[in-house]
Amino acid sequence: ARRQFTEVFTQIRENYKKTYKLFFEQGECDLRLEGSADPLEADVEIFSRPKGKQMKSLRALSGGEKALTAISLLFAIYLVKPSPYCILDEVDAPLDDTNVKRFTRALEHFTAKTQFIIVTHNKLTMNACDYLYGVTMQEEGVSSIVSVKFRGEEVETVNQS
Amino acid sequence: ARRQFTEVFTQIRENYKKTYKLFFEQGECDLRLEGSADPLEADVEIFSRPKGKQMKSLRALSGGEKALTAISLLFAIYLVKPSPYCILDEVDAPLDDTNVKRFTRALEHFTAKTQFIIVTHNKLTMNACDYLYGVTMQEEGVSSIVSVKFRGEEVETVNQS
Amino acid sequence: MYISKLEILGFKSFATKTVLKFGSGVTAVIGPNGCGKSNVVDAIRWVLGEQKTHLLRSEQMVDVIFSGSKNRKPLNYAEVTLTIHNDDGMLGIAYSDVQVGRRLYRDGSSEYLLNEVPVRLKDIQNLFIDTGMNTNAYSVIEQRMVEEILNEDKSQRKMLFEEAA
Amino acid sequence: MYISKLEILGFKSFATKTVLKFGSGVTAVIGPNGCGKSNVVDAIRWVLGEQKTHLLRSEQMVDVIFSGSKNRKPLNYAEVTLTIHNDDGMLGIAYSDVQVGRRLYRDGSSEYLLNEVPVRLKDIQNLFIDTGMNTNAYSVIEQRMVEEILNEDKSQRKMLFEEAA
Ligand SMILES: Nc1ncnc2c1ncn2[C@@H]1O[C@H](COP(=O)(O)OP(=O)(O)OP(=O)(O)O)[C@@H](O)[C@H]1O
Ligand SMILES: Nc1ncnc2c1ncn2[C@@H]1O[C@H](COP(=O)(O)OP(=O)(O)OP(=O)(O)O)[C@@H](O)[C@H]1O
Ligand SMILES: [Mg+2]
Ligand SMILES: [Mg+2]
Repeated sequence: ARRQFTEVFTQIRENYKKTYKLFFEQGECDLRLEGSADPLEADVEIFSRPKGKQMKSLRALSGGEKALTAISLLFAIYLVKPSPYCILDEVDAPLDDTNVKRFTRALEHFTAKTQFIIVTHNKLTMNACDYLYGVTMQEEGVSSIVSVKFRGEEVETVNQS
Repeated sequence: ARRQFTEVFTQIRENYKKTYKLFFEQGECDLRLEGSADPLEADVEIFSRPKGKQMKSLRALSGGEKALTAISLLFAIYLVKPSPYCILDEVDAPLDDTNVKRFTRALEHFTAKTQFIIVTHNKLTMNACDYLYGVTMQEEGVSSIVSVKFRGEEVETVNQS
Repeated sequence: MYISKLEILGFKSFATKTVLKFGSGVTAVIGPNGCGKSNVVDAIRWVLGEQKTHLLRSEQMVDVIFSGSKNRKPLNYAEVTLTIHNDDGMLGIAYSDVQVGRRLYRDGSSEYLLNEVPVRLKDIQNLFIDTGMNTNAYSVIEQRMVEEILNEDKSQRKMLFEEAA
Repeated sequence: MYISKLEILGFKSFATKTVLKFGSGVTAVIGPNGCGKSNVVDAIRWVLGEQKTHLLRSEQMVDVIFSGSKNRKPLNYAEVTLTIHNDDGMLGIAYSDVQVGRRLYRDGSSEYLLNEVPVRLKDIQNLFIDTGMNTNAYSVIEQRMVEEILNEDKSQRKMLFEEAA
């Protein structure tokens, strides 16, 4: 179990170094096991240094910088056992316009092998997508779908009462 | 201590019933101590029923509904010992346009007695404010302020190097 | 390999039969707070065999059945069907499209379906072995996980890493 | 009674003297991620006597002093001055404006100032008694508190209620 954890941890760390560069476009990061010689007992320390800032513990980062760090790390973990699909539910909420664009550009690196479904309230994220589904509750308490024509293709939907 | 807690709890509950109506504009809510006869041992249960939905535990609500419930409850607690000022740091992030407008309308009820400072990325929230301060990092790692003319008044700032 | 269609009936707020078709590109799901977007995400998790009710924001599994609204009575069962397009042959078997279905009744009885044939969850999981299609804890990335990984209390973060291993 | 001016120098990312003036209405603070908006919020908490370093996102109090950037060396002290306009006479004393200041040096020595006169934190707190101006845990509402109050682990929520009592 110890060896398996260390193998996966090493893989996550390698992935994180790559995803961080994709999501932040610059800056550095690291992942370390600290607090105990035994990997199963140690804590995972996350280091994130966006461009122009000093390497600090996560705590000193701003809300948006923390969120983007977490997204790149969660993505790094996802890539250990990638699925054909990846669903992102409103993770772009704390990001400013510049970081949302970095976020969508980073996803483009994976679209060849990964189908993305992104729940979002953000107009810039929507612009970066190929298809758009609108969900509404025209009738109280009952969800229904409104399809939206996008990139010249209509995504069909059927709602039968 | 028990009596003091119960007094404050009752006050928070009364405030919550009012703030919830302000932030949601409809629907009902409640706050109860459950799990023990001793208020100091009991858990606080939060009930929130937005319009058209059934009264459910918080868990069943959507991300935005939970956030607005939390904001109205935190505000209810704030009103127990109100300060002349109240600072809101990006609490509007998970709200859709309709809920952001409800949020800003609710704040208007308190502006007579409370000065609000709202950190936000949301354009609709900005539109509801009287003054706007832009913070930037033109020089790497160094914050500076850009004032923005608003409602006919210029809010002055001074940045001296 | 990608999800080409999702059919939802009686699951959470989807009281009426709803069909979503997906392409292999990037799809955005948008709408106001509380309209059902995360419920669509839950439906995908659920049909692929999710057993952890707390990841479906529910106390008991039967809570995912439409529990009624102002104008409608509660429904008796929830059913979700997912169609996967096997364009890269990763699913091995001879089909170009595979349909995975799950149904749950109020009395707790439930079934899984593979191309409309009742099977055990195990059969579906075996089909997906090595494709990454199984309930992969990280195929859904949401705000809750962002909070857990950033948590000052590092044990929560450690759990996320241990689950990956 | 309201905050009419905030002067920041050497506090967190504010390496240069920065002055913000506020009216009694609603002010929005906007800007990109990481530019310093929450640092402005921290400055207001800090000058009013906040002692809990974790609420200031710091390990030790000296961490709030500007720690240097690409083109600048770290600074030796942090100083924040808050001006409160006593328009409704709630502050009792004869002033129409009251200035509260706090300074912290790298060696850990610090001082509080009231209208530029060195005082103890206690004197400032006494001035604000019954005005609600003291470090009121709920005068700042932020995402962290939203997560704590919604937390499945109800003990976090209970703590918020106990602090209010
Ligand atoms: N079993 C059920 N029967 C009927 N309605 C349900 C059921 N389970 C959940 N709901 C309703 O579905 C709604 C939540 O939907 P969902 O979480 O998908 O919203 P959302 O679109 O993700 O919103 P947000 O943008 O706020 O995250 C809630 O209002 C809830 O009451
Ligand atoms: N003592 C310090 N010296 C220099 N820089 C600091 C210091 N403390 C914090 N910072 C920097 O200030 C920045 C954070 O600023 P802040 O938290 O105010 O951002 P923000 O505008 O609130 O962003 P967001 O929209 O992402 O929440 C970080 O990049 C951090 O490195
Ligand atoms: Mg949601
Ligand atoms: Mg911030």
